[in-house]
This record gives sequence, C-alpha cells and structure tokens, in this order.
Amino acid sequence: MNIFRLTGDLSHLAAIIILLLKIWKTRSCAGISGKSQILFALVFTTRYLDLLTSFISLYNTTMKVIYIGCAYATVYLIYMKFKATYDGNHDSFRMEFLVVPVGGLACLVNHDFSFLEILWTFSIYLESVAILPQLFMISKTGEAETITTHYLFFLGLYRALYLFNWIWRFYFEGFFDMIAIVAGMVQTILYCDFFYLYVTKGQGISL
Amino acid sequence: NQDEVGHDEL
Repeated sequence: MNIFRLTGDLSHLAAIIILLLKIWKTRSCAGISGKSQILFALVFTTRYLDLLTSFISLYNTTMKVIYIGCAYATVYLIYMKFKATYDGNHDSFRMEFLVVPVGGLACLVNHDFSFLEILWTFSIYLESVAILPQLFMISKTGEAETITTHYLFFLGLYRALYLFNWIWRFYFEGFFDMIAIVAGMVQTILYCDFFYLYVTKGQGISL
Repeated sequence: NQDEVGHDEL
C-alpha cells in the first residue's frame, strides 16, 4: 500500500458515497446515467468474485463489500425507488457497444485464460469506458448539477492517482500490470475534457 | 509482471 493507492481508493469511495447521498437526499436521479451505474455494478461484480476465493486483507475485503453494496444500492435507487426521476430519454448510450467489444478483448488479451482472470480483465477494460454513458448524457443535456460534477471529479481522480501508484510500485516493488496500466490511462484520458471544464468552470458544467 | 496469484488492488 502507498499514499497514491490509499488516496485513490478514498477518492473512489468518496465519489461512490457522494452519488449515493445525492440521489438519496434529493430523492432524485435527474442527470445521472443509470447505464453507467449498471456498468459499474458489473465491473465490481466481475472483479470482486475473488471475495469468495481469496482473502488479501481486512481493508481489501471491507472496501470490496462497500463498493459492491453501494453500486447495487445506487442502481436500485435509480431503477426502482426513484424511477420516476430517471431521465431515460437522455440516457441513450448503447451499453452493448461497450460490453461486447470489451468482453471479446478480455478473451483475447489477458494474463491467464482462466475464469476469474478473464472476468478480472473484463472488469478492468469495462471500467475504463463505463463512464461514457454518463459523459454522453451530460453532453446531450448540455449541463450537470454541481454535485454530479464533484462525483465525476473524484471518480476521475481515483484512477489518475492509481497511475501514480503503479509508477510507485514499479519503482519500489518492480511490480507492473500492463493491462491495468493501459486501461487506467484510457480511463483517465476520457476524463481530461471534463477535468478541464471542472477546473475552469467551478460551478455547473456544460460539456 | 503479474506473478502473484490473484490481484491485490481494488
């Protein structure tokens, strides 16, 4: 564990909590892409199946349970509890255009052709593009609530911090995982446009 | 390279 990975995980946790609280407190998921949240739930489910097979640390297990719990709670709030406030017309990105190519790539490019490893690779690739429906929705509506921009900021920051974590681990531990690094770079690059607007605008954003 | 069994990152 290093400072970049710890702050990265905490930034990720902050993003997840911010979104969940925003929907819960305002009792509305206006401006939120339910499809991105479904993809994130899928990312956590396919990545954290190792909860059933291996124990790494209390921190690791606790965070995985929290991530999965919050992801499904968010999907539940969007599609069940506050379904009336879900803006389905603007949340029109075709998820299959992401899941199918990512699934194929995970079968072609991976560290080991085993069930859990393929699923892990799928989740890494999927996470790098899972935010696209949300960014697409904001570009269609032309605006985003301030709280949503904070959610996106911390979500984008988390993987950027992981890039520093991988530099740290390569330098100090000789560890590197090309699949995670390349996907992490793609994921962070997708936020660059948003980061620029977030920093220059400060308040509500129009992509 | 990715040598230990499984992945230790979230």
